Amino acid sequence: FGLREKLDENTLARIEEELFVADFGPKMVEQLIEGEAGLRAAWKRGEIEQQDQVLEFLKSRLKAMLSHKDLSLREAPQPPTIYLIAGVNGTGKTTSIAKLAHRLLEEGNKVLLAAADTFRAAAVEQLTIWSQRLGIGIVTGEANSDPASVAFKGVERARQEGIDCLIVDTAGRLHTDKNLMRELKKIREVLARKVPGAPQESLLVLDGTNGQNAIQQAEVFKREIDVSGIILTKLDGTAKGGVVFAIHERLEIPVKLVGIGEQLPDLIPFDPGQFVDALFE
Amino acid sequence: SLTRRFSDIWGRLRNRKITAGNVQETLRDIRVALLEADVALPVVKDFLVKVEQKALGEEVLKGVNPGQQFVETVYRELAELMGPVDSRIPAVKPGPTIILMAGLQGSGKTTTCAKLALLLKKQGRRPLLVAADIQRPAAIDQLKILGAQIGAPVFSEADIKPPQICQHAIRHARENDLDPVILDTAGRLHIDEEMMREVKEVAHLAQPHEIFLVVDAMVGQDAVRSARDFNEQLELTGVILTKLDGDARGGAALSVKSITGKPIKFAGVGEKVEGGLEEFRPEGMAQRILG
Ligand SMILES: Nc1nc2c(ncn2[C@@H]2O[C@H](COP(=O)(O)OP(=O)(O)OP(=O)(O)O)[C@@H](O)[C@H]2O)c(=O)[nH]1
Ligand SMILES: Nc1nc2c(ncn2[C@@H]2O[C@H](COP(=O)(O)OP(=O)(O)OP(=O)(O)O)[C@@H](O)[C@H]2O)c(=O)[nH]1
Ligand SMILES: [Mg+2]
Ligand SMILES: [Mg+2]
Repeated sequence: FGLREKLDENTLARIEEELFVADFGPKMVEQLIEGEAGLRAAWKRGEIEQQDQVLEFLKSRLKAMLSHKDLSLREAPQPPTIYLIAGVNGTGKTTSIAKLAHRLLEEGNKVLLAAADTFRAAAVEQLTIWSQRLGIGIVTGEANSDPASVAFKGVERARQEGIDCLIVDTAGRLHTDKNLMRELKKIREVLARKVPGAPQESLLVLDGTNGQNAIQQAEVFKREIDVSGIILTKLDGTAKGGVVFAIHERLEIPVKLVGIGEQLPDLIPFDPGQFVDALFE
Repeated sequence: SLTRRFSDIWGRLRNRKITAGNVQETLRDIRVALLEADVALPVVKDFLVKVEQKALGEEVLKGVNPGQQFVETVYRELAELMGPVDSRIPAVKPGPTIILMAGLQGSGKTTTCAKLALLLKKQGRRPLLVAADIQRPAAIDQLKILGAQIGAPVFSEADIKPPQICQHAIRHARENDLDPVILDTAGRLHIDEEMMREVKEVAHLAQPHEIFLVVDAMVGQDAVRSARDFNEQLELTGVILTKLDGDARGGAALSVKSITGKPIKFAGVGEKVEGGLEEFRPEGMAQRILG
């Protein structure tokens, strides 16, 4: 964007394209360009006149949209803290759990995993391998057994062993599958009944390459298990994850963690400033 | 829905001819619908140009509401762009026929390998599944369990790399009269040079007759970037779109077809292997994308 060149229609068109390509979606793009607090209005008011001002104006607007009181993970007043992990198929739940456990271990916590995906082929084996690499315990159940019972066993063992944090893995499920969403809701209820205040976090794992369907996912999962935060995965690819703005605005769900690879260290806290800057790189 | 919106706009028009002026407003509506459906922006632009040319070139048929006719034109153009479909996997002589599955992480490759094997078993073939993903924890277990579920043998070998695993598997298939050979590979980023080099080496040594790009139907604008890169690095022969049992509009279908020119052959429509794979239907997909 030309530093001293005057802002023009072409600049707005180029910004619009960039926002689309970043998965902002037509409604959000419309709002950001043509809305009351949008670029065109600011241009008309004389708030922005040069091309280099446009990007700065937009970035500060976007950063403000992502400002949230608390991006940290909630802790229980006394152990165990319980995290429930859910999301659509293949988004990166199991791998994110391993990475999250790794972070918590580095912070000096005793961590336990519950392999409550009792359905998918080798789901338990997959999480078990991670638990072995991490040197931590894992609670499992019979194949096709009730996932809520595995979550339940997880809590019992967490209490017995003085565990600081229990992380519950669940099977991938489409938000459109009523039975599976009911099953997930039941897992959460079992945790809540067993431990008042649990789960301290119900984290929705969203695939960073998803388009507008991520908004539907967030909506339904929020309704069923009151999602408290999002883990946005696969941002080490070329997708930008622009859908989080609509999710943040409409559903007020903050992104708390970002997946940037397939290994244990590849999970970082969400940084709105960095995230917005990366959108335009 | 788009159809109702079109009828409203066109209901107000009295002209017999679809003109450049009255087409513009409708094109804007189509643009929004396609972007909402996750069709990639450059693909949307190309599509609108095509549709505008088609619409302007048509004479409104007597007795037909011009809005309805325009909608028909749009659906037809969309369906035609995503077709035709030929999902046959012919038995190559001398065999075995070799199929390679590739794609981004979590797109559904491993499950799709088993689904395809089951489909082919039902057609009287004797497929061999090959566990060539040696990095994802329990990937080999996953394919073995799925193979056991459908009664298809699974080849795996320790201590060697994916290209060699595939070579040995093909030799095993030849010796045991198994056909086709379905190679499951690790999910990988199209921008990961080392991993793209690995899958190219697999393709170079295995010489597949079919190379499928497995794409998650929920993928957004990024579909064009990853599909283009995979297509440049591998000689894709087809695409399989998965998780169509969800409510993603699936604009990636048009994006991937447009950018690669490669046919979408199958649709993943469920988590279960049984009944989880169908032949891709462009008309159904066109309706879904336009909402
Ligand atoms: N590049 C990259 N790959 C990731 C990331 N997170 C997960 N993956 C990969 O995505 C694939 C799916 O990850 P899983 O952890 O099995 O996903 P899941 O949500 O548990 O899948 P289901 O349980 O089958 O629904 C694996 O190949 C992971 O290595 C990430 O941040 N970046
Ligand atoms: N609902 C639904 N789920 C599917 C479909 N295809 C695959 N899945 C699920 O998607 C998740 C990922 O599938 P995988 O087969 O492990 O994906 P993958 O591409 O092999 O993953 P990586 O090897 O880690 O890259 C699993 O939970 C599958 O059950 C489909 O068509 N519909
Ligand atoms: Mg999992
Ligand atoms: Mg796999």
